[in-house]
Amino acid sequence: MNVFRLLGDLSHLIAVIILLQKIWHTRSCAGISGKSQVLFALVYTARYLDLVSTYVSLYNTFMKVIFLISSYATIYFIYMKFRATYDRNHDTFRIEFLILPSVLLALLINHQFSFLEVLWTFSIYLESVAILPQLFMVSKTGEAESITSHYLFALGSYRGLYIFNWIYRYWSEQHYDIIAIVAGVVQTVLYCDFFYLYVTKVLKGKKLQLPA
Amino acid sequence: PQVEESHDEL
Repeated sequence: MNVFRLLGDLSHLIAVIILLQKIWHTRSCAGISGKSQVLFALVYTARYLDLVSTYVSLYNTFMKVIFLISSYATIYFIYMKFRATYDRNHDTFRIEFLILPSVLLALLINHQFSFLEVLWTFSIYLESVAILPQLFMVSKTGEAESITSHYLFALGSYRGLYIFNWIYRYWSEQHYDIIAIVAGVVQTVLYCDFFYLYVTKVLKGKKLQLPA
Repeated sequence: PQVEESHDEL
C-alpha cells in the first residue's frame, strides 16, 4: 500500500458518499446517469467475486464490500425509490456498446484464461468506459449540479491517483500490471475535458456548463 | 507481463 493508492481509494469512497448523500438529501437523482451506475455495479460485482475466495486484508475486504453495497444502493435509489426523479430521456447511452467490446477484449487480452481472471479483466476494461453514459448525459443536459460535478471530480481522481500508485510500484517494487495501467490511463483521459471545466468553472463558483 | 497471482488492488 502507498499514499497514492490510499488517496485514490479514499477519493473513490468520497465520491460514492457524495453521490448517496446527494440522492438521499435531495430525494432526487436528477442529473445522475442510471446506466453508468449499472455499469459500476457490473464492474464491482465482476471484480470483487474474489471476496469469497481470496483474503487480501481487512482494508481490502472492507472497501470491496462498501463499493458493492453503495453501487447497488445507488441503483435501488435511481430505479426504484426515487425513480420518478430519474431523467430517463437524457440517459440514453447504449451501454451494450460498452459491455460487449469489454467482454470480447477480456476474452482475447488477459493475463490468464481462467474464470475469475477473465472476469477481473472484463471489469477493468468496463470500468475505463463506465463513466461515458454519465458524461454523455451531462453534455446532453448541457449542465450539472455542482454536487454532481464534485462527485465526478472525486471519481475521476480515484483512478488518476492510481496512475501515480502504478508509477510508484513500478519504481519501488518492479511490479506492474499493463492491463490495469492502460485501462486506468484511458479512464482518466476520459475525464480530462470534465477536469478542465471543473477547475476553470466549478471551483470559481460557476455552474458546470458543458458545450452540448 | 506480470501474471497476477491475486489482485491486491481495488
